[in-house]
This record gives sequence, C-alpha cells and structure tokens, in this order.
Amino acid sequence: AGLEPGPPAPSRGRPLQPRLPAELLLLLSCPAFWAHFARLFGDEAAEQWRFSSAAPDDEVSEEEEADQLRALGWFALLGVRLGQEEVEEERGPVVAVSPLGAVAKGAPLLVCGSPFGAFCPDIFLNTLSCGVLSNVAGPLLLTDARCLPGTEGGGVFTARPAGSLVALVAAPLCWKAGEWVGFTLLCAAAPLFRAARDALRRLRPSAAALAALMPPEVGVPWGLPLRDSGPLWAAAAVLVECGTVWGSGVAVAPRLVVTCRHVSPREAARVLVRSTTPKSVAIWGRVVFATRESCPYDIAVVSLEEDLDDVPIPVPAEHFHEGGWHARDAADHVCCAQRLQWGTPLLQPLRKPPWSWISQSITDSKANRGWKGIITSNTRDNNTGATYPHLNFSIPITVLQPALQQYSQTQDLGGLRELDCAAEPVRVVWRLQRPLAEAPRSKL
Amino acid sequence: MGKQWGSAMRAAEQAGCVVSASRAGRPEAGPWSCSGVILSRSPGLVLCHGGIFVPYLRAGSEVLTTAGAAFLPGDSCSDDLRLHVQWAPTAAGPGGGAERGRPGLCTPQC
Repeated sequence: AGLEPGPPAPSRGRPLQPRLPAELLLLLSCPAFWAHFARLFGDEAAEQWRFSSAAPDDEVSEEEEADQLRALGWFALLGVRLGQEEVEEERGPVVAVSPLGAVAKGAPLLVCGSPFGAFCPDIFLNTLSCGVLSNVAGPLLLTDARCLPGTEGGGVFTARPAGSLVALVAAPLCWKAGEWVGFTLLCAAAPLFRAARDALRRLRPSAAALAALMPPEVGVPWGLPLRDSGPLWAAAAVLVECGTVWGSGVAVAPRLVVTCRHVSPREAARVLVRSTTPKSVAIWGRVVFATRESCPYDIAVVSLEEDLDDVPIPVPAEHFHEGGWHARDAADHVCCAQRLQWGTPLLQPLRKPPWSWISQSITDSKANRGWKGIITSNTRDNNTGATYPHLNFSIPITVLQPALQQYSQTQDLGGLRELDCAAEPVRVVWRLQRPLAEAPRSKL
Repeated sequence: MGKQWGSAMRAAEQAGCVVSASRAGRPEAGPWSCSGVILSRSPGLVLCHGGIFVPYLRAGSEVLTTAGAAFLPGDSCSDDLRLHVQWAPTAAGPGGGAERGRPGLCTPQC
C-alpha cells in the first residue's frame, strides 16, 4: 500500500470479531456534495465520466450503472446489535472529525478500507493506502491514494492531528472516456455528520439521542475559508488551452511556458495560458517551438504576449539519484502539480492544479529540492486499454534547461531543435519496446 | 514518513469495519458489501456507503435523486434486508492486546 513498514497493527494475526447483526437507521446524503458534483460533472461532458466500480468493458447494465451513480453520494447510518463481549468494550466516540477546510490541499491522507468488501476480510479488512488531498471543491474532495472497489464508505484520515476523520470514500474509481483517472472521489465527513444530526432530530425525538453520538469536530472551526494555500512552487503549474485541447504547463520565465507537444503541436499556433495563483489571469501566447511527432521529448514552448506577474519561477534541480529506502528519511518528498495533461476537464471550473504525491514511485528521491522535470505521458497497455497514471514518462529538467535558457536569453531555437535528435536509448524507453535484434524481413 | 503515520494507522484500523447486506432466505441474491467507519462501539454505531442498499429500496433508486431528498428513514428498505458488520479486535477488547513478534499476515482460507 505504499506505506512505511512500521510496527504491525495490533489487530493483525488474531481472528476477526464475529459478524454482528445491524439495522439501518438512516440513509443520508450531503446536499452540498451533490451540488458540487452536479456542477462539476453535470454538463454535456458528463456521459464521458463513469464512477462505477466495474471496468469499462465489464458487463454492467445501464440500469445498474444508473443505480450506482444515484447512490454515489449516499451513506448509511447503522445501529449494531452488540453481544455481551462487545458491550463491555470502551464507550465514547471512536473517531474525531476534521472540520471542512481544516486540511490543506497537498496534505498527506490515509485511506482505510476493505477492498472487495466482505469477500475476504481476513486478508483485506482495513487495508491502508496513503496519498494526498489532491483537490477540493466544497465537500467534494479528491485524493490520489489508490482505492479499490469495496472501499466505498471507508474512512480517510489525517496524519496530523493523527487519525482525524476527513472524509469517506464515495467512488474509488473514476473513468474518463474509458481511461482510469487515478483519483478517488471523497465526501467530506464534517458536512455529512451535520446532515446526519439534522436528519436524526427531524426524524423522531427518540433519535435525537443518536445525534449526540455523532463524532465531534476537532481543529479549525467551521466557516474559515478553504485552505488552498499549498506551496508556492505549485503556482508555476499553469493551464494551457489550445483549441479544445488543454493540459499542464510550467512557467519557466515571466513570458515563457513549457508544455507538452500533444497539447499544442503546431508551431505559431495561438494558445491561452491560465494561472490561478497569486491571482487568476488568462494570457494569450504563441507556440514558438514544438518537437517532432516522433521525438520522445514531447514538449512545446510558448511565448506569452504579457508577463505572468508574481508567479514564482521554479529552480531547476541539478542532480538526480535513483531513490531507495535508505534515503527516505533524508529524502525530500517529490510532488506533482498537474492539470491533467491528457485533456480531461477534471474539476474544470476550478482550474486549480490537482496534486499527486508520487515520491515513492519517482526515479529520484535524493534530498535535492527543485524542479525535477515534466511528466509528458502516462503508461498505457494497448492490449487491455488500461492507463496507469502513476507510471509516467518524465523528461528530466537537465535535458531541457540549457536549451530553454538559451532561447530565453537569445531567442535562438538551436538548442531546442537539437531535442529532435534524441538518442536511441531514450527512444526505446519512450516506446517501451526493445530495439529489434535485426530488421524485420520482407514477406514478399 | 513512517513516523508520521504510526498513530494515524492505529486510529484508522480501530475505526475501520466492513458491512454486508443480504436478503433473508435468499443468500444467493448478493451479498452486497462495502467498507465503513465505526462511530461508537457501545452503543454500536457505524457509517458506511449507501450503494449497497440500492437493491433493497422499496421505491427503487430513483428515490435517491428526488429533489430535496437529503435523507431517508430506516424503513425505506424492504423488510427482508439483513445487515452484518465486522471489525477487527480492538487493542483493548477481549482477545485483543498487542502480540508482538507474530507475523502480521496469515493465509486463511477465503
């Protein structure tokens, strides 16, 4: 699950508690969650989004799919009939809840769920997976922690304060046009418990005592504006729109942005660059360079018509060392601020860069700060059609930096043009195919 | 990073549970199951995902998208709904307590 091997959790190795009978007290939903969901996914592109736990080519009827979508933001409050042993267990709330907005975007999160539900709890009960709070839209949250079907309803906790409940899993898998997006949809816990208290009081007086059992909110009081600060460097991630295609870009100078060639492939094309931090701006620019289609360095360079004021320019890293456990404690965490460069309008209206925490899977975790590089593509298995957003082809900044600097200072494209002559080993990696031992013979 | 997760992992595992729903007398239909969060152990109170209740809704899943529907009472589902909750032994409960040194995983028969 991508976590540090720590001391075994106390419950492992002993038989699980026997299954306890329970009764449904209440089905509830969070109106604000639905309002944001409808706003983000309710427009004409909605039919390309699927939040089903089944893979796109699984046999799921349209009716089942519609049922799953209707139930996506609904949760159930159950009363559990305890046996004598359980009655003697400690009383009082088991969890404390983080108020909405108390957790900053990018903060580490821990998901605790049971993949495949009750299928094999001896193995899968309380499986842990960590990630970060990738994006926020009211009570609708995104995390890049990996979740599997069956973890719907699982708790999402903070590291600090330790074990505070932030949200519950609403949809572990998000599919956009048949591609798994790699983010999990969450419903914030605090608004959900407020809805539960309200519903219990309205249902019947005797249920009011249950309202008092809802876990308390601990931490920043309700009502503060959502903390979306994040580190300054994330502001360098901009959104690049070229016609109907859009993707990420990085501001490398006040009037220079690097993006992917597949976002703006044609030199001289006009593109619109948007930034949201420190303030929302939209500036036109023109593609001054794009590598060839066959080049593994899938990049393009945009020159802007105005300055991107006050956007911090990232400092390029100089060294890369392959990561390893022993370096972990000294390692800097590597984060990725991206607008989903494959053009999916996730959280489009917000246009804020979602985060992913990829320090375990990147090729370098050496304690070097700075801009490591650009993610230009995800790995796709052409046989199954699955895309793996956590397995990326990235271009180290040391490959690009000399040419970008030369162009920024002299407007000379010479260094950038040389990128089209990438060495064969780079091509092999990019294609994920071994070079053929010998050229294929003609069948004529 | 490991250090920061220690107590959060324990708290998360103590709060985790799994919920399964089936139909009385018709075990072959389902069961549907999901994960949940224990809100209180005594009295027993759990919050889980609502998706596993859709097959039991008396008025069908359309009731979930009725305008203004923010909650539905417990009797919105059919009488033959059977629910079970399972959670890990607590560190403090009977049979609980930390047994260090034993391998964390075992290979039970699923």
